[in-house]
Amino acid sequence: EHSLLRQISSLVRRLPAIDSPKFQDDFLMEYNDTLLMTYLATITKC
Amino acid sequence: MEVEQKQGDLVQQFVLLATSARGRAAVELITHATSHPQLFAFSELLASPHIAELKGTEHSASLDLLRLFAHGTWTDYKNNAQMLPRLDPPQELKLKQLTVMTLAETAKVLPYDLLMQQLDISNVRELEDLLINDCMYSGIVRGKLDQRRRCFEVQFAAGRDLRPGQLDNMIATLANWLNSSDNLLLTIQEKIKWADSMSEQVRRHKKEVEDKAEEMRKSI
Amino acid sequence: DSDAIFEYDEAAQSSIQQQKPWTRDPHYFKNVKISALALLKMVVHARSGGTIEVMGLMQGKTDGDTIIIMDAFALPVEGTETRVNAQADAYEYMVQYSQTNKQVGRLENVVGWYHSHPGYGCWLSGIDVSTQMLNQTYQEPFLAVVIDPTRTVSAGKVEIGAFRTYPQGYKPPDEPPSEYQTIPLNKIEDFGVHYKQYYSLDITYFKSSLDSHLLDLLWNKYWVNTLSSSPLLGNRDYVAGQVADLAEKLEQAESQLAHSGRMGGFFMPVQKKKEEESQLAKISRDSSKITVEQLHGLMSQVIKDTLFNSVMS
Repeated sequence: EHSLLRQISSLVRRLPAIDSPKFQDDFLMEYNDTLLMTYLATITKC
Repeated sequence: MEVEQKQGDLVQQFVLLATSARGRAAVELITHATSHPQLFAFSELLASPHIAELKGTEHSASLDLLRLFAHGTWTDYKNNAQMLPRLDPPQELKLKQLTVMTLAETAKVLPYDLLMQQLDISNVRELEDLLINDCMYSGIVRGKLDQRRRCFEVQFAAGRDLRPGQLDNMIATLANWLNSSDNLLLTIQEKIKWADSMSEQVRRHKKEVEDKAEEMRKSI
Repeated sequence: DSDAIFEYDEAAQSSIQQQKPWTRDPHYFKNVKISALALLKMVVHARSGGTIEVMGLMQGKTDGDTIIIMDAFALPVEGTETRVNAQADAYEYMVQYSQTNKQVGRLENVVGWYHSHPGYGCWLSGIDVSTQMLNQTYQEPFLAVVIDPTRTVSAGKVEIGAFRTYPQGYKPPDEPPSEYQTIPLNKIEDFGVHYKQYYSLDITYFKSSLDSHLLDLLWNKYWVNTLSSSPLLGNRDYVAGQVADLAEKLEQAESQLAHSGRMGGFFMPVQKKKEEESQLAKISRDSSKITVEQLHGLMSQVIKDTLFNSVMS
């Protein structure tokens, strides 16, 4: 069905949703922040 | 997806009309379809037997034009203008809208210079009018105009008709997506199992310590 | 029948008002039912206040040991934790609002007040206890609801508590500890002193058939917003505040431990030692709680990144 194909095509073309260097930087920063907090919590626990 | 809902009835109408249109009437129908302000899908019409019959006849240029509206862009039209019927203004506008849809499929950020070059538009004002009034208001694309960086950030683009050979690519992408989703699901389930076993271990260890403490307390 | 609760039986409410069953049992009211409409209005109002405490009133009725909140409206006051009985500034507004309501056929009376504790959890402070006691003296039946809009965002569910105070001097039976929550250092004194003067009620929610229809229509938008938001990004200053609060508590615990160390641990009574440990245990628990919330936020980010960014079209 052509209409369904067009909709799938539109959806598939949105991938990847976001793929910019700035996003990677922000994402890794969040990742590291959370790892740091986990580390701090572990130290606090000890 | 609203675009598909809006044009669903239109497509049916034109396909119905195509069942009884031959020759000259079919050409008229193609002209009408490629001028209609709310129609951006042409595969169904292309697949109609009476339209396909135009191939090799005196009207085959109209069939080529319909194929151009299904898959092509404004640049394709300019490169083949001498072999195609002249476009009236509504058709020109539609082909430019379809060109924006194709560009929006290929990139998430469209520089104004690229858009102006591809659409034969000489100034930013005219370009932004086209993007706002004729593309975003009609729902074929959604996004944000960034005047400072002179680009159009695409958030959504309605799908155009699939070009031959695109289907395999789409199937591959979907299979890839399904695969990575399955892997993610497996990973999550493993993590849940790991967390359960860890908490079981911690609970057991805690109990051992308490039992030992209890024993010590008794022995003291 | 889901809409039957919205009927208001004035005669029944008046007779309950005359019997005053709550005067014979300080623990009479045990449950609260809040309508979806009232909950949304209170949460949106609390969030609009940002880090400032805001307050409002709740209209409704009683049904046995249950207080039913039908609707809520904001009062033009701020900073309920900084002065006694903040609603005094809004008496005129309250009276006019209630009278106008009756004229348009909204018969429910005011049955309580709500206010926000942005970022420091749902409990009654000293000022709240005195305000609620005052209300329970002159305006029964009256309920106190506290909402923490900041924790609502981070926890992904509404941080809300409903409370009633005991009469002055009443000695409540030993309550089982309610769900553990982190109390910031600058509030811990206030929390510690008063928490035996009130008790919390069980909260359930209800919605009308129209509410259900409207919320269904909003379902997609709700999911898009939920999936596209992230507590890691939306809650940065709140988390930073929590970590800062934790650091303060650690400093305080350290200085106390150092102090008791100089005194020679063997002199310290066992009870004091236990307190020290429980304080440190609380700090460790709070830090784990903060980290768990952060990890949840990160997990959702990683899952979304894997789902939507790892596939090239």
